Amino acid sequence: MNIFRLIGDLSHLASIFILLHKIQTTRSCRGISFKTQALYVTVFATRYLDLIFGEFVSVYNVIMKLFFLGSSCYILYLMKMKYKPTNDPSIDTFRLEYLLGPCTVLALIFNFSFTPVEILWSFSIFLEAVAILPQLFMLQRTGEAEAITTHYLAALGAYRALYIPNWIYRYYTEGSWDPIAVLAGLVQTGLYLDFFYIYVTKVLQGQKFELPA
Amino acid sequence: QTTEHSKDEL
Repeated sequence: MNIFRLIGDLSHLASIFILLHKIQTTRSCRGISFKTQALYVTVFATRYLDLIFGEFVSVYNVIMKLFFLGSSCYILYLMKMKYKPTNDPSIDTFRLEYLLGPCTVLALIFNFSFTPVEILWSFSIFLEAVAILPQLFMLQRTGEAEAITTHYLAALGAYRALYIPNWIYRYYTEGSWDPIAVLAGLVQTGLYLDFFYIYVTKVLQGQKFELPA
Repeated sequence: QTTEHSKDEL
């Protein structure tokens, strides 16, 4: 564990609490892509199979994984059941097959061994990299977002961005790197760059999050 | 050198 990864994980944790807070206080999941949230459940479910099949890493690791699994399922419940009327599928139109297809192919080609658990692990890494796209696509379509939703996205983006210095640090201290995670992580962070730019230049200056026409 | 680093990451 190093400081970058710790702050990254805490940022990931914060993003989920911000999202839950937004849904509970506004009693609405307006502006949140159900597809992106469903992809995160898929990501966690396929990757955290290692809780069963992998080696024990640490109590921290197990608790965090259980939290991410549980909270992402709970968010789906809120969106599909409790606050269903506030969820508008007509603007959540990104085609999931464009993400699931390529990620499946990539996972079959790039994995640490051709076993179900390892292929699913690779799949989860690739899928995580692009899981935010339905959400960003929705933002693009509506052209604006509530401030709280942008804080959620910023915290989520910061999480993966912080994993980059973590990998650099680990490369120098441990002398090795994980090409699958690092390359997918770079792509994932890259997808946020546009968002980060508007977040920093507008939302953090107290303005509304609006995309240029 | 590469390794399966991320197995202990989240």
